[in-house]
Amino acid sequence: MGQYAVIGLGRFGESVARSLMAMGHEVLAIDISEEKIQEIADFVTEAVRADAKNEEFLRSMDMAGFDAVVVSMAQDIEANILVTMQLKGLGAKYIVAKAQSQLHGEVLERIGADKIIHPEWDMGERIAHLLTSSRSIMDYIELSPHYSIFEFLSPQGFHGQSLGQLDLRAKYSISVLAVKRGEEIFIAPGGDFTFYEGDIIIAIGPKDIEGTLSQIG
Amino acid sequence: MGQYAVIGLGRFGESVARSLMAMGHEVLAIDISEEKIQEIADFVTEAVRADAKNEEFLRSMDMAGFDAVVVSMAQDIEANILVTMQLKGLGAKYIVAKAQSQLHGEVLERIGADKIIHPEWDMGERIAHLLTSSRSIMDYIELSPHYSIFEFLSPQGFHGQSLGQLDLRAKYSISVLAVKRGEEIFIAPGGDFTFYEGDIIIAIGPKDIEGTLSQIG
Ligand SMILES: Nc1ncnc2c1ncn2[C@@H]1O[C@H](COP(=O)(O)OP(=O)(O)OP(=O)(O)O)[C@@H](O)[C@H]1O
Ligand SMILES: Nc1ncnc2c1ncn2[C@@H]1O[C@H](COP(=O)(O)OP(=O)(O)OP(=O)(O)O)[C@@H](O)[C@H]1O
Repeated sequence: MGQYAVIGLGRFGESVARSLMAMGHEVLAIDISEEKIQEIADFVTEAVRADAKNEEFLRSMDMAGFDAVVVSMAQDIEANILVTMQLKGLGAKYIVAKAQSQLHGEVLERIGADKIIHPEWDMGERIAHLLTSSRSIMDYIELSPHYSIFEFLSPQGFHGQSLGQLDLRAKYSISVLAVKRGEEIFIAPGGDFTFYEGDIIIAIGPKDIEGTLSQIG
Repeated sequence: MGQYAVIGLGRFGESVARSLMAMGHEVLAIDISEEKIQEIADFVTEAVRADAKNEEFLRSMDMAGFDAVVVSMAQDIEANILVTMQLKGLGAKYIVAKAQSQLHGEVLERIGADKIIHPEWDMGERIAHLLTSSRSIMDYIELSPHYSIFEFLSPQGFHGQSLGQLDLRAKYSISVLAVKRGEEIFIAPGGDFTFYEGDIIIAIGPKDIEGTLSQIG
């Protein structure tokens, strides 16, 4: 069981705090707003109303004792940077900081935040990718500039065919990793695996997989 | 080349608009704030200052002509719902709507939004997972209640060993999908692939993979 501190209970901070609690860890939640503290008090180990910019306050908490501290207030960039800076000075083991912009992210990197996240920005990029790919691509995660993991609906041209017959790796450099069929999941299917309509395929492929899929039909 | 409309240029909306432009598509950006419109005007096909709640305004734009419309203003839940509702009435082909909370998301689903996203909430869950897994897990994507795709640093116990020798699938149901070594990526490595220190492994495995990895050492 781990111990975590979450500073700032916006949509992101609240989600981190609740998820950590749901996994059985201890969470100290801090926010400047009394209302937010009231809302979350019953769901976390401890909830404290305070201005995290107040150096006395941060010193009074044993920040070095937590497995990680999450700085999840971002609109006030000055507060976010000062708090991250002070946590570093107090010996916090691991600091996750939410950034408001790419530039803000670079400052956080320089002052030693261990993980910097841009929830809205990253999600914006993913949505732009999902919108512009043919609707058949349901999700993707970038592996390298040229390859990604894609999750897509099995194209018409696959139905009734086996993985061996389709020879996807040799023809299109598509490597099928797993297939979801309803609740069942087939990991690393063999050459004799036959596709049905409605199968969801998870595969590694080149970035232009969409063009390939529409060719196969 | 597609045509997209983005209503609301917060961190998320701006990211969607800029990413779509970078991929060579056309983007109409709408925001109530003149300042936001000025900032983005040079980077999108067209930028219009307007209150999206104004029914006359939405009717005057050919919303049905866009491949997708993104409703990326979320703090004003009423505006977000009314705009989504009206877009549906105007025949928008595909609506992506940002939700402020789980409940708001349910309302959007009921009124017919095609894709509902919770950027901060989803990222909060991911961060909570990454924080509580041993630092060796760098990223993960859930496939089913029991399996996920994990990205992790090759454990000490793998170095100098081949995939065949380690026999990971039989022993631990871990299926190595790809290995990243610096800029290079090896897709679906064969049994003779030997691991080096610093390799990053992408594999499908059971949710308790962390316990397994620390056993291997
Ligand atoms: N100095 C501070 N000390 C403690 N809490 C603070 C401070 N400043 C802001 N907060 C709190 O941090 C939370 C998040 O604030 P902020 O608006 O900066 O984040 P945000 O990036 O918009 O959040 P999200 O997008 O996750 O909803 C709010 O609940 C706010 O009360
Ligand atoms: N009725 C409206 N018509 C057009 N634009 C609007 C309207 N209401 C708000 N906006 C704009 O939408 C943008 C995003 O607003 P909002 O604060 O709701 O989103 P947010 O969820 O906090 O954004 P993010 O987290 O992506 O930064 C702002 O730029 C705001 O000016």
